[in-house]
Amino acid sequence: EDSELLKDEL
Amino acid sequence: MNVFRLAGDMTHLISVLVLLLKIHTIKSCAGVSLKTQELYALVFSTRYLDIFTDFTSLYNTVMKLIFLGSSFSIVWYMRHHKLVQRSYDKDHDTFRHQFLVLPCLILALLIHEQFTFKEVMWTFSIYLEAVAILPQLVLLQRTRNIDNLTGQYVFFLGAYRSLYILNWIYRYFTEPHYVHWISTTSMFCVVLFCFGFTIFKWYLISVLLLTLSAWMSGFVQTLLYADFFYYYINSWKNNVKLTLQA
Repeated sequence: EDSELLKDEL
Repeated sequence: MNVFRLAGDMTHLISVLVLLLKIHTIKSCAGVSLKTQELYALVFSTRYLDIFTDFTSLYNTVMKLIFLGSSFSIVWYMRHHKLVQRSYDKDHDTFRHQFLVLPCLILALLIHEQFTFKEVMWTFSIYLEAVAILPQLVLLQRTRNIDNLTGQYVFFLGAYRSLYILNWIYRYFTEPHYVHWISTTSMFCVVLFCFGFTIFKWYLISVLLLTLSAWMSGFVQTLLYADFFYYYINSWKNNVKLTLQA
């Protein structure tokens, strides 16, 4: 999911 | 971790540390919007709720602590340090940031990936970060002048967002399961540019566009810097004091 992909970013 | 993202994190780090160090050394916050600083403290607080539960990497945790620490220190300096407080321009920094927080909160409650507290708070922080710079841009427009403190701060923030977009594009082409958001986003960015750069329109459009997805808010946020970059680079080229048009 999008948000999982973005979660490792700050 | 790709080079664009690392460079983006570094410019983001520089922007907050330069601001904090300057406020600490010259004991002045002239031209800095407290509203924007409070919004950023709220963004980091709602985004890094998982700082002690999910461990991604030491780098990730250290950077989160630095962002949280620096944003709250800047707010503390501007609210409680007697010397710094005096240089705060509260008459001009009057952007009612509840008009930013509430729509983002409502949007996050309506549009999110899962309906859990952490996920909704994370989505809220993504939307809020996109518009958090608005009070600062409004303050710059009102006070018309940009001393280098605020100019560099906004410039580095804009650089951070631009590098993050390059990071997303890079990940889009290198990580197969990346979402197909480029088409919708680029289409709406064209629309956005057609609307011109007045702050009010930017605000309406950006809140509207946040509804599309977390990616959009990243793009919208970067576009908000577009006109600032234009004026900043022009003033730097012509070596004149940077003033923003109304």
